[in-house]
Amino acid sequence: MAEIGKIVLDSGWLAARSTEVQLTGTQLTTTHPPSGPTSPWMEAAVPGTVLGTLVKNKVVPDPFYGLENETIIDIADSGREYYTFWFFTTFERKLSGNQHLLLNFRAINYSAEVYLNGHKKVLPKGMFRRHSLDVTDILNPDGQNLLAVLVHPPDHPGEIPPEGGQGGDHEIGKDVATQYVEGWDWIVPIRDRNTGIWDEVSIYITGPVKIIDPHLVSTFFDGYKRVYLHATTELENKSAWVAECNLTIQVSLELEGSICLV
Amino acid sequence: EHLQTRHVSIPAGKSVQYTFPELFFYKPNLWWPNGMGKQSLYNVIITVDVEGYGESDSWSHLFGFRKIESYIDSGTGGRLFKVNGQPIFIRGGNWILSDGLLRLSRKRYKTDIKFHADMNFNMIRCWGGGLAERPEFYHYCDIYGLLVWQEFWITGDVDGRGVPVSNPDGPLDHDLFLLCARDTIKLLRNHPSLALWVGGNEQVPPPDLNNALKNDLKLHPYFVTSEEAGKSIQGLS
Repeated sequence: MAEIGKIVLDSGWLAARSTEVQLTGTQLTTTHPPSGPTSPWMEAAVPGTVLGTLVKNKVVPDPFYGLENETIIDIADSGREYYTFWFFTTFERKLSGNQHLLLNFRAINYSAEVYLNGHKKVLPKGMFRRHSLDVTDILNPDGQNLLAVLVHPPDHPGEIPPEGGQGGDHEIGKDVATQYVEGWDWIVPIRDRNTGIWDEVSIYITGPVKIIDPHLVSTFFDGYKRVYLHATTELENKSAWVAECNLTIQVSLELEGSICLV
Repeated sequence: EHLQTRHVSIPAGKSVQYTFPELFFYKPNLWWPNGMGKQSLYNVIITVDVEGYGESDSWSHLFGFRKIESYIDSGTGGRLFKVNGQPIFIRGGNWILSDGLLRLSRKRYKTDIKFHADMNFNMIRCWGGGLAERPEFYHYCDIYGLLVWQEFWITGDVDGRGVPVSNPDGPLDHDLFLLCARDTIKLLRNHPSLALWVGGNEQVPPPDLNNALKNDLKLHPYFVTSEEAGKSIQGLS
């Protein structure tokens, strides 16, 4: 039985410009996966941005040294397709009965299409939102899974006026995204507008019932002598039967080294 | 007292919300900002065991007992903060993000935030033109005692000012903004360092967004104690 909990997918990723890949997401995750970091594929920075991946592979210079940013083409001039990238990785996981596997993206800028073993899922717009996909039913029986993600830039990357300015032409303000990426005060315009899988990707294994977003709150009385901890959580039963659960909360304080007060 | 197990039945394919009976602590070690005391952190673990299956899921988080209040002082127009009933003189740093290419690593967060603490700062303000910072950022603010002033993604310069004048109505999709805001709040709300949410930078969000944020983030009536209800201070958090 696979151990419950989170496994972060932060290594082994490949990336390629979408216009240089002639395969579909279904092909990439079934019959024609990339074999390694050979053109047009390169080692990817995940979490990170497209520009971060290009810098990592020395395709472009680091924009934060000297005036190097001026040598990198801006999305306004290149078009959105130039910074639309495929990201690809694999993971090995075999589940036993009643286990579920969630594919979690903690943040993507700005929207994406996810392909896992030939199946397509769409991640809707929004830079500051989590996505959690239950992919239990589309895992490969042999445990080898192929994952490809096509990441699209913000809808309104805007243009940078010659004189610069706060937030360029302000177009980025139309999206729910970072607004400094068109340039700000001392900040140079970010050429890809931070497009990418910019925060943690993980797989998460649970049994039939999952804990979702617990909320902890404390209240204080009598000059902080009498204190209460209030804990609320959402529980999701993914099974087809009534789940009889024992729900436990335990609070401990590490006093010193490995000594805990329970 | 600090260990409870409760039985819950969850219908097939459904979600439920469950609230534990409150846990009592006598004089717990409080979490204090940098310079005022220790940053005591309790480890809270929630597990769910399913009959006929075993442990189905587990969740843990470091939690600090602290009470943060703030209000606008009518005399000075400045915002005053209290932590655990004690007034605190705020010494803050302004934070855009750790790197423009979003090369956000735990090591970098740790180093940068410890640096703020070493400078005797006790607050970091996360600017609205940048990110809602990540859990790793908040983790180290919890550890080093930096209060966090977190802004949402509205700025005057692309939301109402500039040449030509930008759209004052914020992002085009207000529902998406609120969806992202609510999800971000759920991601970060348990960190003791999280001190204040702000609608944006140098700008009040459009009325519908501002009202929704204020409504979603106001103290739940259950947690307004009679002690607090008697106070007339406006904006008590």
